[in-house]
Amino acid sequence: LTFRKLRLTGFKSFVEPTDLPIDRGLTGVVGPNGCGKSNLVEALRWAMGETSAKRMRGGGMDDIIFAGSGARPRRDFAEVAIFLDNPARDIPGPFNTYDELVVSRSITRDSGTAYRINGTEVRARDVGTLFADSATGSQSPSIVRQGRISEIISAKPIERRRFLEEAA
Amino acid sequence: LTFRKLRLTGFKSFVEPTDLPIDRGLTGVVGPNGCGKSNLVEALRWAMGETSAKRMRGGGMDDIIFAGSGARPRRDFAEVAIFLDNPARDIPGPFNTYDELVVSRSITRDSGTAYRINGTEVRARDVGTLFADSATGSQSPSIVRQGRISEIISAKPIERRRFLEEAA
Amino acid sequence: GRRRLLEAFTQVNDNFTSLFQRLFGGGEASLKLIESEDPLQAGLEILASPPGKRLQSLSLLSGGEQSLTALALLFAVFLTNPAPICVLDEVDAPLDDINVHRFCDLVEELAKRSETRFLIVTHHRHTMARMDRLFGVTMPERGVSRLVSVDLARAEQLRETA
Amino acid sequence: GRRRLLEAFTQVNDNFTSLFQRLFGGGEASLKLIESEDPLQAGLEILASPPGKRLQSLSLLSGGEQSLTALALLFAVFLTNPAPICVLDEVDAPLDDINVHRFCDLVEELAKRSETRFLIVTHHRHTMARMDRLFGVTMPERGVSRLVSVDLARAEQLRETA
Ligand SMILES: Nc1ncnc2c1ncn2[C@@H]1O[C@H](COP(=O)(O)OP(=O)(O)OP(=O)(O)O)[C@@H](O)[C@H]1O
Ligand SMILES: Nc1ncnc2c1ncn2[C@@H]1O[C@H](COP(=O)(O)OP(=O)(O)OP(=O)(O)O)[C@@H](O)[C@H]1O
Ligand SMILES: [Mg+2]
Ligand SMILES: [Mg+2]
Repeated sequence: LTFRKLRLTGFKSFVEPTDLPIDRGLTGVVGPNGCGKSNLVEALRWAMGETSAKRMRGGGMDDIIFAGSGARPRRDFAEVAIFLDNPARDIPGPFNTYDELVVSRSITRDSGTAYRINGTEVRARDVGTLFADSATGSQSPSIVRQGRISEIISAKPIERRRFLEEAA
Repeated sequence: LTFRKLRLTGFKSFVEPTDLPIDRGLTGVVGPNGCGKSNLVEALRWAMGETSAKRMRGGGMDDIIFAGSGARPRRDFAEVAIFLDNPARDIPGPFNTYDELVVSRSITRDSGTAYRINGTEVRARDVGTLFADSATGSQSPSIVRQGRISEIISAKPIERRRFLEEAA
Repeated sequence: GRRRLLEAFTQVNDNFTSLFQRLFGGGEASLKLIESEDPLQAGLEILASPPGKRLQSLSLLSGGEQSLTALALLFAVFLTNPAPICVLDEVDAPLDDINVHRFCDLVEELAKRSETRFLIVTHHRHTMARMDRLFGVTMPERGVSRLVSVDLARAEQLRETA
Repeated sequence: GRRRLLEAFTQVNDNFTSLFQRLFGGGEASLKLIESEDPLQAGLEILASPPGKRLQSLSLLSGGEQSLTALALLFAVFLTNPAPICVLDEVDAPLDDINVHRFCDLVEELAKRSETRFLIVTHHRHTMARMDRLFGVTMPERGVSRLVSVDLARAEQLRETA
């Protein structure tokens, strides 16, 4: 499974459709405080199936929809799509026949969230399984959100052992 | 009450007697990771009466004594002295007759700690009162240790209110 | 007890609102006592909107915005009872260059206003440049710290070597 | 369950020890299961000594040393099951310049070794300089983010302006 691109629309401060290409090697993301860098990271985690609004710094899941600013009214819909390649044909389930996959998640205010793979609506756990099988996912150690390192440092020994269970 | 200088001997990585002058305005402290900058801050807090070894990153209070390194054996004694001016003659207690004060704290391994003001042994709370009366002290909001800002941010509302009580 | 806390709250809230605007170059912020009618049992909520953004709870702000807001609260409490010394250990770590300059502007003014002596531990080049003097801490012998007076050029070198 | 955890522990411990030495340019570190005979109930203790320093519990190390040690643990877990993508949000914030370079060396090698694509959010000039490409995030319109491809010079400018 290879990640190629992330596309956001209406997700937090990214109200306009935005594409982030994810090429080989090291891609840096820079900018001043509060401009949206962590929002990009959260968009990826959200699309992979993050269930906790609190871990997205919100009170409820609707908080990830663009809330309006200055001249712009708030939105009632948000969508994030992850574009993937499947060259090794090694993913579980019916989508293994595809060379390319688009995993997308959308949310409608006061209405709920929906997951799709290549346009077909699927369950949350189908998406979870897809990523977990490739050793990634919203809870994976490979997604290190801002402040996570401090959490690991100040964690009690019992909590740290649970972190180890991710590897088991 | 004016702070003039900090003198450390055997305190954590500052095994050699070291003087840090504290002049007017802004004094910067710089250096690579792990070289001793936060140890300086902890020395000041310790001399002002810090009671918790945990808040000094240690398991027990003896952990603040130089523990040895490379070629050097560990020490069994540590001392930190704070040099102060009392130009306004506005401090409580018998020491108000002095223009200059030296508040010092020492610790002997497996034996305990002692406080002195101008060489006279005093109780811990005499030192605590001296600094508290001048709106400072090891627990004062004016001493911001590394990571304290993150604590304030992630504190529960009830804990934050206690921080407000410092001002009351 | 209760009355003193409410007085402190009012004073800190006023300081907080104006310090926030200084550190952010605008915007709005305030404190709120929540979860209880009795202030001695209440929690302290922080509401903030950086310039051009909507009012939100502290948790929705970015890492740097949260730090700057927490600094506004810290100095708001400080100002109710200014101390002769203020020690800041790497509080500027999550701040970008513009915010570091606003932070230094504020600290410079506090030093003048209340004659407070500041001791500021930092890795930030811009902060170093704004100090009245610099001390470098090194370990020429492993595990043993040494303090030395440095100028800005030497301080920048120190950041780069261990 | 128990056996799998012990196998994972051994593998992570081996990775952790060698990654620590790479990030610190020497020294010793290890993990330890404590507080219970049963690994499923145990706690995970971290012991570390940077080069030339005595072996200590993680809590006695400096802020930057703790972060570097935690990164060694994180990547040790990562290596047991390398993911196709790894996202790091400002993990280099507390590191000085020498440690930032060691961190970048490691990440570069992990990218090659496991074909993992890295997405690294940073404020550090040295980290930016080591990336294969850079994207800048700005808010030309308040409260609305915009993503744009940038070179190093423009990225450095971006740090300085809001
Ligand atoms: N639902 C939303 N609608 C609009 N804006 C939002 C929404 N949720 C969060 N924001 C805004 O996004 C900004 C946070 O962005 P983000 O956390 O990505 O910043 P950052 O670039 O990571 O900054 P830092 O360098 O300080 O960590 C905040 O200013 C917040 O007001
Ligand atoms: N009792 C002791 N004896 C000798 N060395 C000690 C003792 N206690 C702590 N140290 C050492 O002091 C160092 C920590 O120093 P300190 O926390 O002041 O670093 P720092 O300059 O603040 O670094 P950073 O920039 O990473 O925050 C550690 O490497 C630790 O091993
Ligand atoms: Mg961020
Ligand atoms: Mg430190």
